[in-house]
Amino acid sequence: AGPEPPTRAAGRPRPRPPPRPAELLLLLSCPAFRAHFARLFGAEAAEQWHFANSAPHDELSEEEEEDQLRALGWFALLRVPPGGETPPELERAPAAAVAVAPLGTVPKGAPLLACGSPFGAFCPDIFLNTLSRGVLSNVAGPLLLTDARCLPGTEGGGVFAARPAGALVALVAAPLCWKAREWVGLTLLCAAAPLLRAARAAAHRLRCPEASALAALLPPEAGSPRGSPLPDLGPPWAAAAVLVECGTVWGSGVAVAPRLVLTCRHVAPREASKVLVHSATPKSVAVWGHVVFATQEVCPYDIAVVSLEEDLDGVPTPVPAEHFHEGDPVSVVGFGVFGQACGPSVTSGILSAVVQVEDAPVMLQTTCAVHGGSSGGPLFSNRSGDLLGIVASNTRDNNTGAAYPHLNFSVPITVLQPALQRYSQTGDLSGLRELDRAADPVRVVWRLQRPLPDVPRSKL
Amino acid sequence: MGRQWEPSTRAAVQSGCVVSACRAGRPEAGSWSCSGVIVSRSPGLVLCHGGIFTPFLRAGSGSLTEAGVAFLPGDSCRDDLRLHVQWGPPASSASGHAEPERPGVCTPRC
Repeated sequence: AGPEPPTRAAGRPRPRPPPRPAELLLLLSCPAFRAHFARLFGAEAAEQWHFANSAPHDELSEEEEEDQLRALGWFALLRVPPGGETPPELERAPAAAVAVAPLGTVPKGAPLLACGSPFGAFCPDIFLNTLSRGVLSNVAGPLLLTDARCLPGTEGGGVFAARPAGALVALVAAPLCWKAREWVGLTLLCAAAPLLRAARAAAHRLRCPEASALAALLPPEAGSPRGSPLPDLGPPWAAAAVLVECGTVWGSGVAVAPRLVLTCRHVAPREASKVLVHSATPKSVAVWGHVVFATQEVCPYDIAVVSLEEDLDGVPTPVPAEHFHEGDPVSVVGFGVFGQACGPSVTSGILSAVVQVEDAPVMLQTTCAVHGGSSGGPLFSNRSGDLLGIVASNTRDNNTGAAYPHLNFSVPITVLQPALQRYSQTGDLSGLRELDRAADPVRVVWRLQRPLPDVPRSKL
Repeated sequence: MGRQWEPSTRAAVQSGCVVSACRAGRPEAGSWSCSGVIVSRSPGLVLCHGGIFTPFLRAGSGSLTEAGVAFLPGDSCRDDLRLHVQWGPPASSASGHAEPERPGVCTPRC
């Protein structure tokens, strides 16, 4: 989901039309977007969030940052008068108007294509209409999040769906998000359909009759469904992710059986402690459970198993993977960043490394964006939908304090599956207790240390 | 990119543009720019981000957060606001003419 070079038609570069003068018709915001933004990013969390075009430690006056924040959910409708030096073929271009995806028709996890010009008007020959791919990571009304990587200057850029093909889904509201001084790796979007609806309504209220006529020319929603929008179905495996709350700590987890949830030890550390498990799909429910097993603090595998008092109705049980293929497209599902304020986020990437000890996978690495709160969440194969592992951590540079959400570590499900199966069938925890006796080379891997040298054996 | 992306890529590149704003006759005051989407070609209508307009708001950026305000008419910005929109070349030449090469453009080897 990284930035990709701009797509250019084959052959010689075509001459770019010169910049054309334009006039501002109106500035508009989507009220529902602002309401969801205030709910998710406002209140107590406000101080933790930054949406500035620069890193939190860069010098930006308070006034500048305040201005950026106020304008974050605002967009503008401009008119470009005809004439000038526009080549005639552009005036006759076939795409008279973009197709607009109705709100709710693109599910979470669906692939998206963001098109923007990094650094705005700086060097358009190089940067104009640069493309970046990702998925729809989360949805809160018209407030959308994508893991497609966007850069400063792409504010206002269009985000398009693969299905419906070429439909405009959203506009970039804030390309960079920072939480607690850490880059989150998600881009904040405002859905296009309600924005255009707001534009139409605003234009009708303007005193200028011309603006009202122009409003009628704004593109309608493509194949708009009658009544309420389609449900957010998303990939079926995404529904296996649950939120795990243990005292004041919360994280993510995955249902591996109707009454069994896998999470991280650092989310649910003490055996026998009570845990509240929330599922978001197909419906929002909360079920009490208790920790039946948690690896010891010194164990390299950061794993806990929660037994629930009731079934998690409708929550699918994923198929555990048996093999891992580096480079395969994968997704992480977790409640990182927003917790209960919103459903789980889906982030996409590839399986970047499978670390093995004695030919057995002991650690998986991915390029998906993983944030605080995602621990315990499932890692899925996009190809098969199989459960590959359990997210344990992302990366922090202890010298600089920088966090790297796109380098993260998961416990392979193959490490856990035989013990989980045994426990599910017999209630026997001995297989899980074996995890505490992981070999030294596995401990070395998870401490991010170099492999132990072969020590010559004593002949005595 | 895979074939599934062809329509999206075409739509994205055909509708993508850059919007820049500056003060008339005051280049030293700087310019602001962002990306945008051409939502209609005839007439030319563009949606872009509103952040580049905050320096031009007559009532300051506070007008964006006034309760109940969902839109502001174009004359909320100062008269000296000048806007320009730039977009890419058309994806295909409808006339089918060979395009003239740009004189003086070369790719020197480093």
